[in-house]
Amino acid sequence: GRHTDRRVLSWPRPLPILVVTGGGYLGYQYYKRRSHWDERAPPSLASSRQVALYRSFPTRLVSRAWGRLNGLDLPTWLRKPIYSLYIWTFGVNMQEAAVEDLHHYKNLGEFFRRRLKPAVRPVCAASCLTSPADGRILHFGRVKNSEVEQVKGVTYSLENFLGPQMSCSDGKTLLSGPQVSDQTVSSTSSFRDHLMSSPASDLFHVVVYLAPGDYHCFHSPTDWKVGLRRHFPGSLMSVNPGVARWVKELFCLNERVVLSGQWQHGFFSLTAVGATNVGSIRVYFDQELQTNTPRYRKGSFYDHSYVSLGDQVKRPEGEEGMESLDRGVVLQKGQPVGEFNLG
Amino acid sequence: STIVLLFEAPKNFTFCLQPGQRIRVGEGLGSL
Repeated sequence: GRHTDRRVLSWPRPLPILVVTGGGYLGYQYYKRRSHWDERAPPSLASSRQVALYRSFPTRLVSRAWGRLNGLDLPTWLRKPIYSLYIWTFGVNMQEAAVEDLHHYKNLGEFFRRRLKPAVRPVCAASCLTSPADGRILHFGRVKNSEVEQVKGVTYSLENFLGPQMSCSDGKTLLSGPQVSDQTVSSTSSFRDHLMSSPASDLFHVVVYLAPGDYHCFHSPTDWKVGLRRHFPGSLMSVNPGVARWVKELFCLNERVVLSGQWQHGFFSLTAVGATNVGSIRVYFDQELQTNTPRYRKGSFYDHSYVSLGDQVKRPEGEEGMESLDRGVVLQKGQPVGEFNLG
Repeated sequence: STIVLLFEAPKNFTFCLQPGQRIRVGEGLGSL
């Protein structure tokens, strides 16, 4: 018996070990995947204390330091190994990049902002609304009771997200702005209704999540006219699907830029929400916009109206078709609008 | 980073999407 016990102890058993560890790993992956995408799985929300603790981390400082680091030029010999590691880690498709030669990009920030070859993103002519970015659809649907779902079952307030609005004399709403200020809409229940121009319409939303390896420029999803830019400085928490399921009102807490205006069916808005790594947002037709800067007052927002300010909005070099009128900035479907940057 | 679109559309607007779906710039999101 002692002889047998010794044999049992001294001989490793690869099959049970593989079964146990492999099963555990698969179970973990299944749970993680289900909790990310399964609509039936109930979300487990962070408590207000946990959110406060997360928000107390200096994510903005870390983000800016990360941006500075990635703005440092790399020696030519180091560029290929560093970018190759990034490509391998995040699954970047360099065959789509306008410049495939890795030595061309001076630093990781420049590599992150890489442009695509002209023909690789055809714009769907049949659809009135197209994707503004490469990424993953986190959620979509109708907006009910002025509450929007960031993921299934986790909502945020439309009013907190867009900021206060003003009713206009002509019945149309561009949120607030110097040209459209008659009366503040204070009732949360009517916030959604006041945004819309017709009772025969409904309010819809789509959330697109951009992973680190994705192309990080965003384009106009339709033909529309931007009347107002509203910049909300804020936290820079991660916006990955797991955190979006965990932190309620995440999109209202993070730094964001809301472009709002009108399209053929009424109110239209595009909001770029920043994150820890990707903290700054650039809008090509708005040279005044500066995000993720040290001066930051909690709960504040800054408006810039494009209405009757046509002369002040400059057309950037190489951006054709962008028209600045005294009634807003005209954007065409598929046209580049802006980009996210590291830090 | 994330892009959120909020828009008014006729009630018969329909999305042609699945949650978790990969999407690229210019691909259709929905139609009337």
